[in-house]
Amino acid sequence: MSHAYAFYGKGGIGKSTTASNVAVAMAKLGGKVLLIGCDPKHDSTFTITGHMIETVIDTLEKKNYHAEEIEPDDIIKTGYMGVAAVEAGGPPAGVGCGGYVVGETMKMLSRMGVYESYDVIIFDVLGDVVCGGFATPLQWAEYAVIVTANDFDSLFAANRICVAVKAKSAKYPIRLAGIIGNRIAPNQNGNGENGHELIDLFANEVGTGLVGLVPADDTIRRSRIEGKTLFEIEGVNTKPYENIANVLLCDPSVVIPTPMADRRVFQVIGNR
Amino acid sequence: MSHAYAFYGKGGIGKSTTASNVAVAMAKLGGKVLLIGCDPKHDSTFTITGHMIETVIDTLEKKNYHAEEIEPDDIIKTGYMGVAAVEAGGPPAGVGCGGYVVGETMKMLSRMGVYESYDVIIFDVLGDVVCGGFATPLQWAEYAVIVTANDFDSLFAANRICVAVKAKSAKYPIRLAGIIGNRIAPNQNGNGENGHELIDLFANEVGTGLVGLVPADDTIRRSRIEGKTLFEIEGVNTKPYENIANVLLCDPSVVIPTPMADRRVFQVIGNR
Ligand SMILES: Nc1ncnc2c1ncn2[C@@H]1O[C@H](COP(=O)(O)OP(=O)(O)O)[C@@H](O)[C@H]1O
Ligand SMILES: Nc1ncnc2c1ncn2[C@@H]1O[C@H](COP(=O)(O)OP(=O)(O)O)[C@@H](O)[C@H]1O
Ligand code: SF4
Ligand SMILES: [Mg+2]
Ligand SMILES: [Mg+2]
Repeated sequence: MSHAYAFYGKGGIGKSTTASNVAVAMAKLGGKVLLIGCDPKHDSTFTITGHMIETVIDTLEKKNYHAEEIEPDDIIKTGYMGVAAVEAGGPPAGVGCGGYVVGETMKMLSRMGVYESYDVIIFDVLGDVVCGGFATPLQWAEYAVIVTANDFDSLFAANRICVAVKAKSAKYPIRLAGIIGNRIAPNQNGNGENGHELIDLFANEVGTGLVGLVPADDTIRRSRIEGKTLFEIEGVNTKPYENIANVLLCDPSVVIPTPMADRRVFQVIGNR
Repeated sequence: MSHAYAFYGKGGIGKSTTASNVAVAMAKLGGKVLLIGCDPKHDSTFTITGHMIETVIDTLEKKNYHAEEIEPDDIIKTGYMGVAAVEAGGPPAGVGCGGYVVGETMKMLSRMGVYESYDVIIFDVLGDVVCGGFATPLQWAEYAVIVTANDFDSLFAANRICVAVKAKSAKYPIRLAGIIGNRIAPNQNGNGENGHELIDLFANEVGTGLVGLVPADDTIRRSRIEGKTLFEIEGVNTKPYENIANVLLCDPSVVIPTPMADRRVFQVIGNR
């Protein structure tokens, strides 16, 4: 029984860090996992493969844009714990149309039968979903997962993503599995808050719940510098990612989210 | 003598937070400042105006897309310390073409003579520069400023932005004024590091320097929840933003950056 998850969330919130660590956690539970980077920056999978692999757009270019000549082995590379990796890639910053590349990559992978070849597919999608192309992973995933932090800007972005998920749910099987709270830091103001009170408010407001929580941990920042997931580093706590993997693999409850109007985001998350 | 700055950097790194605070700092120094949000999420200026203003795309829609009927007063709103604000806006997440909206807004503001009406223009541009539209602010700004943190992913993104700045510098007067290090946290590993050693390495490698440093400060996170810049909050330290304002206003040294190949980013920033 194969499952497909699409990770969305504000840019820089930790989607790639979280998705790659969850991918390894799922592989350790026995699944054949494919991690698909849907970002022109192609930085979703380097901690799996140890370097930045050739992207789909690089491969297309090499084959003079004869997409039919592309074999899975050209674009799918296997790394740590047997996790497989693909990077859609895209044009350099400020050039071309990155949304088109991601949209076409989604279709190409489908035509190649890739989605049927794995127990778990994880789409790691860039932060700014500025056009239809970057919403196409929602047409191929079963579960949407939104990564956020306990702050206004990432929750405001999460709300906009809920609008996209809701829209796609009308025509596709995609549903929202829930929120991952990242960079959680309890007791910031010495008031004893649990560090995710705004995330809880948000989740409740849009009709969903928490899939998991990952603490703010400098080990995680340093793991990206070292180009590894936490699982490859001695003596670090991988439990937050293992917990998320477990929740996501065991038939998580899903909803069609009920996003808020912008003004309501201010009332719920902000102080007015 | 008017100056225009374009703030770029990884999504979620703190561009909007930094740009809005720097805008107020510049206004306090006597400048007539215009802050322009170049992000479909239109969340660049709410801490200036106290709410999310009608965007250019909203206004266009109201006028049945008769762009020539738009007056500056329709789209420019004035807020705290007299800072003026515009939001390009864009389509909802996953729909339409956000790059086109930003590109067209840049041209419209030029046709309306807006760029000549202010001492300071600050473009606050979204993180994922996935197409030409989001690079258009570089055609109207004099100085590019890249916001980053002391981590791999934001520096990798900064490098890609350097590629875009370098490309635009061939045809336009845009030059890189430098890097703003944000969320700086010294001594994370108890090794006494200053918290920006990777940023310094990066800046050196691409031929630029630091415009300023802003510490990781929960007051900043909370200011976004309250919908205010730090200047509107009692008893908080606004010096980091004032320092940046001073550097940027006083003829900062500029360069055409020398971006690295991806592999070199790993060697310089990562551990290989
Ligand atoms: N739980 C965490 N604790 C500390 N730092 C984190 C955590 N999650 C992510 N980061 C930091 O955030 C940076 C950006 O993460 P990344 O996965 O690239 O975000 P995204 O894919 O959403 O743009 C990482 O380089 C790392 O420094
Ligand atoms: N110096 C800082 N210290 C602590 N938190 C910060 C700092 N700068 C930004 N933030 C946090 O980062 C979040 C995202 O900032 P934002 O300005 O929206 O980023 P961007 O415009 O680059 O996407 C803010 O809501 C705030 O919580
Ligand atoms: S917003 Fe999307 S569709 Fe429009 S040009 Fe940019 S990447 Fe392409
Ligand atoms: Mg990412
Ligand atoms: Mg922003």
